[in-house]
Amino acid sequence: IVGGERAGKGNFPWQALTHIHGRGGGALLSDRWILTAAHTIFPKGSARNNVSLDELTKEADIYLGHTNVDELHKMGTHPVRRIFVHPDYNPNDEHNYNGDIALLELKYPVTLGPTVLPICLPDTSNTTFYMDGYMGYVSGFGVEKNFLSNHLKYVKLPAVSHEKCQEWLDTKTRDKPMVFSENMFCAGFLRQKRDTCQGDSGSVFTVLDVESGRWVATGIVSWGIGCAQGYGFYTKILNYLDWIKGIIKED
Amino acid sequence: SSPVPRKLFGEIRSPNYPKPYPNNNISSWDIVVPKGYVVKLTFRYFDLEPSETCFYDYVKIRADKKSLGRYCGQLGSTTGNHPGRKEFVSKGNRMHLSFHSDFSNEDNGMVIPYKGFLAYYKAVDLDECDPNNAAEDGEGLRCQHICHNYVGGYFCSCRPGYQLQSDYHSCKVECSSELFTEASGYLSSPDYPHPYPEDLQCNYSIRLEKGLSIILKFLEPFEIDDHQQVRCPYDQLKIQAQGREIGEFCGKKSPGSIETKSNEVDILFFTDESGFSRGWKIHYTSERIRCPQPVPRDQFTIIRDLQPVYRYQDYFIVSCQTGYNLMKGNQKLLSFTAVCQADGTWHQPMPHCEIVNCGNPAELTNGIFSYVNEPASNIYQSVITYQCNEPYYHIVTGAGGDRYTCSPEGTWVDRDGQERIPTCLPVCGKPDKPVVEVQR
Repeated sequence: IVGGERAGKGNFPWQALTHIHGRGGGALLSDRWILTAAHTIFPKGSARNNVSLDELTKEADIYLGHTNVDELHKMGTHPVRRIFVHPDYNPNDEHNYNGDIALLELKYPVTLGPTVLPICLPDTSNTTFYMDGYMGYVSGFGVEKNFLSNHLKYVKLPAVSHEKCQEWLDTKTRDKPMVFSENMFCAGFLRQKRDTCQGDSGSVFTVLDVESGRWVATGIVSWGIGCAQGYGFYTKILNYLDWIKGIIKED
Repeated sequence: SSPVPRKLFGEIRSPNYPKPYPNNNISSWDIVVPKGYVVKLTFRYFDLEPSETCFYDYVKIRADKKSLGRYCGQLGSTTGNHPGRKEFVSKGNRMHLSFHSDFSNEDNGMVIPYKGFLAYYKAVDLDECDPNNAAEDGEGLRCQHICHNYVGGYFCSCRPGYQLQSDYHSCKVECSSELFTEASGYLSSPDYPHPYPEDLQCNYSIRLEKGLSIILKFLEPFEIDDHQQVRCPYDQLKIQAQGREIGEFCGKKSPGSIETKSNEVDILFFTDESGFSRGWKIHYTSERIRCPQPVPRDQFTIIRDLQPVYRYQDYFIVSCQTGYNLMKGNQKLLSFTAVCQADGTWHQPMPHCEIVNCGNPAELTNGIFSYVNEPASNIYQSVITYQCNEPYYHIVTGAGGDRYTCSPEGTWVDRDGQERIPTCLPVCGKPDKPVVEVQR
């Protein structure tokens, strides 16, 4: 997290620290599911993408319940039973993070408490949270000024309208433009140094739904061009509710 | 003479009947019916030449070596001897009929066409038991004790305590192995209430099915030789039940009624060579043996349809008040029935009722249960409520709510009787300490 603050105990009790191919984040759903980004499981262009899901399931380390990485490691991991990666995600297309969403099912439900609590999912029809300027919080154990954070940080970022994102993205001429699909949204600032960064992938962009008084996950840290050099891009959870519920309900 | 076939009935008619009978005819018939029957004969039609003392034409009837009469004439004629509707009955099983006509049937030079007769006979049972039908050999009564007549014969029997001898007529004291198996009956000293014979060794055995208790009721008069000082030195009446001596009796004081509580009773009666006492008579009855009145072992036990008396093969069913289990020792019973046995005991002891214990309520994952009533217990009608570890979980219950009661079936059930316990579902998006911004 760049330009953020240290999270206090119990601020983001849904925050998971993942260690699959490298450090990542995730969010607890219910008491046995971790929502994260597909590219933390199958990184783009990685030579190791031929590793089987079973293999990854065994390797994946998931931590919950603390804001300090060392403490988390001391608390031990939560073994994973199954991994579901969205079928639209293509690890070989480095310019397209569409479908960058995955679910990890924990082998054993976790006992909830002040430091371990699930995040809510948005109501299917609620697009308010994606309106331009709607403030959200993103927490993560990712890089801040080239250092992997040892403490959970969070930053407050506004969602940005699709047009602005696309406009800004178009200025970013590159050999091959990045795909900005309907299933994504962007957030952050053009000039302020507040953003998410590597290592935050998989963490959720949350907003406080004032009506229900609940914190709701609206996005998943997915990609960006550099860190704090413009907007960050998030997977739009609203578009994947059916997929998520299909898997969780099935269980 | 033409013997009549041994039938039980038949007709006899004069020669040429119903045409006029011939002159100078002598015919006779021997009617024989089976032993044990007598012959009864009547004339359906009778028309013979009348004459004083039936000198010319006549019918003669004989039975038992005696004449039953000589008959002739016409109905209403002044001379002759018309039999009319008279019934001729033999004493034995034979009857002889003879018919005689003389050389003519003229009257003043006129031939009268007398037709003769049509007789009908039948065998009628001989009541050998009727004293008037004493045996031919004049030996007096056919049976020494009791005569039983039946159609076509009779048989003899003897009074209780006597046995019919091989002559089927005479009776000799025989009471050494009288067996009674009916549910009730009478037995008495031989010839009661007349003095009993001397030198008796009588043994009357009453054998009923198991489970019955024999009651002996002595009838009046009760009279057995006795002695002022010595107990029953002459004649003794002993009563035993399954080998157990119930009593020895003599004298004039009736033992009254004795409940033997046994289905097997032996009555032994020994007499010496003399005496004129009239003996004894017992009316025995039986009733199903009684079992002790069932008594519940606690106030939660219910005896269904409690009866004032329980007898052999009766049974009672026990259940418990709601919320209590039938227990036999440590074993829980689904039902209980006790049957009164032949020996007057119940086939199994009374159970007791133990309050239902539902055991510890099911643990609620991520929640707890707490007892509503004090002291906390898991017995019938105890109440608990489930809560989840708020605020991290919230409770989801069935329609029956979160209160559970220990049911009579031994399970914890909610208001709707459902056993399924609530679920604690994670509460999402409610951090204890959400990020709060102060400075603006």
